[in-house]
Amino acid sequence: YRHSSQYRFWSFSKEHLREKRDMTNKLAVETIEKDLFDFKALNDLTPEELNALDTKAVPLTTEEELKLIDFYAKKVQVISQHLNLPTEIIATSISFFRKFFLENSVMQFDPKNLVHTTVFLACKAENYFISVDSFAKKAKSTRESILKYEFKLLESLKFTLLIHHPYKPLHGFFLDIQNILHGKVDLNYMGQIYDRTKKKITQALLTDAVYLYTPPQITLAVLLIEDEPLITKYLELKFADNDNDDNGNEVKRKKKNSIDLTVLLSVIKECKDVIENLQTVSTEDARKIAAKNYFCQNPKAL
Amino acid sequence: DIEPRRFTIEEELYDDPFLKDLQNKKEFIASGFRTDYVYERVLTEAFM
Amino acid sequence: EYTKEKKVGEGTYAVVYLGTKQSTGRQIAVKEIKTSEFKDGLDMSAIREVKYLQEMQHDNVIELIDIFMAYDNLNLVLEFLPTDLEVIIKDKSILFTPADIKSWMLMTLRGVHHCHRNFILHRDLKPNNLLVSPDGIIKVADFGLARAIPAPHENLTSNVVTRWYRAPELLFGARHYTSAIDIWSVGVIFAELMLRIPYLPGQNDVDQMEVTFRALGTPTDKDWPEVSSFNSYNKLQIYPPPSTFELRKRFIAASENALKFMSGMLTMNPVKRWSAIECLESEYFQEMPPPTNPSEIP
Repeated sequence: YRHSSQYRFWSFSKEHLREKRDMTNKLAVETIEKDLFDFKALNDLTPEELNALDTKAVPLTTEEELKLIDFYAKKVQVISQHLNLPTEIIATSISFFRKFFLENSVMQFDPKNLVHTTVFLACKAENYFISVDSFAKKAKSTRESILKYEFKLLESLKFTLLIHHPYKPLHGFFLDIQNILHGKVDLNYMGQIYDRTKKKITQALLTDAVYLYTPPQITLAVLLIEDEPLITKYLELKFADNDNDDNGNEVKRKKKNSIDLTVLLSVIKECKDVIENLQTVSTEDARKIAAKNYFCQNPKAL
Repeated sequence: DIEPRRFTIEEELYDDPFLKDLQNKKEFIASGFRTDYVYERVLTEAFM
Repeated sequence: EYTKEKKVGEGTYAVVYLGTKQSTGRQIAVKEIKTSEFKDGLDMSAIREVKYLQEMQHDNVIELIDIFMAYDNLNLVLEFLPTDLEVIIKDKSILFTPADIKSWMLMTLRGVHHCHRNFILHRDLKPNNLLVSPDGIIKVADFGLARAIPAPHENLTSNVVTRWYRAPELLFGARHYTSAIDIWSVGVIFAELMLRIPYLPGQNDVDQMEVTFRALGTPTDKDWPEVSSFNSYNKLQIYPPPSTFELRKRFIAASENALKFMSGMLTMNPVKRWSAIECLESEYFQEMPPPTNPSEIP
């Protein structure tokens, strides 16, 4: 995993993530302010026009950008689900979209214009090839608008296209739990857990958990949400440092685990918190921010 | 691979209806489909 | 940072130049992806090369040094590898020994193993995709047909791998194949290195089956359960598998273990075919002669 591009290029601490977003926002604000300055200089505006600009054509804050990105990332999920794409491709689409707006501001690229391009490139990257014309038809878009930002998207992704999603780990833990908890867990129940967790993982991919934690940690966090006692029991049996010998008292385990159970549990609980506080952005909020963004780009319209 | 792997593959302990179904299909058997390769894959991804 | 000094090759989707990395003076190859030709945006082969090379850093897999955009073209900066095994096999002025072959096979299998343990199928292994570095190291290259091992239920296309190196399950049109297809290709390459001529040169897809089964025997349900369920099976000519004596006669220079090694890779039933690990751990690599040190290979 440490060799993967996902770890090398797309893993951040909370602070680093914050800095990145602030930096992306700052660069865009500077450009907007310069353009607005030039606009005012080039047009002799009346006082009320100037006032309108100062109150309505205001560059977005990082928080506002994030809301707009989350709003459209949800749209990426809905559109790719609507296109009946396999789960992993939906996940890759969301990932491509959110990464693009980690590297670029919504004030440079209107998120609306990237939605289809990210889904289209995700299909290609996951070997689920759809021609751009049939994709445009299905997505009610045009080949030009889909292809327009494909290069820019690939560049912003730092040319990393292989993403490890938490779904395969879910299958792996589904099997390993049957091994470690053999005979202690009902298989039908496990099947239900599997299905519910799989759906919840897609929600988790809309949060920053994907930058802060590894795919298996996200899987375990979502499993913890689904059934804390079961997962805690599994992890204790799997990674605890001591075994219970047959008459029940604790003995030091021979093989030292490379995983520290307490650390693992605390990481997973943190991850669980990040996943659970996913904010949904209302259409009203998004519309207001989009309007502000629009006026920043088009002061003349204002 | 340097450190000991964090899992062992216990095929007989797994009840995976999804795979059980596939591995009995003619076209899967003829293609060389192997459940242990799938187990290897998903367990590696789980413990990487 | 990178120059393009000399055009050395042109493929369907890319032009390859020799160049230099200015900051270090290192010789490099720049693969310039033609973007205009592909009406669906970025070419799938380019996407695959980028996707898989980004994930692998291994001495026996070609190194992707950098990627950049220039004048709307995607440029892959790769390590410079002056020749490949096809050139060496064809150049009869180059004499090589069983120890040289063993070295090439060891390096090739290490590269293939690295792909497989990253759950990546190469799907186009052949002598001219096994490039040789200036100090004799074999590097698996050209990931334009590669793909990640899919989810179990997914269908795969069987129209992959250059014909002469195509595994029997692909010839039958299998849709759920595994990394065993790459091992078959390595087996055919091994035979070709020993013979110095292509081992299974089919004229077309149908002839490829004929040539393959005449040389290695037609598979039956006994050794390959359900092989008869493939649509194209019942039109087949049934040939017996070659006896050890016949194989020995065909590969005179090969030791017993070398023949076992080859037969392990050219096992018809993909389930029984050796994996990269079984190949690497085989007797063939442990018996004399040891593999030649790559820098001493001609």
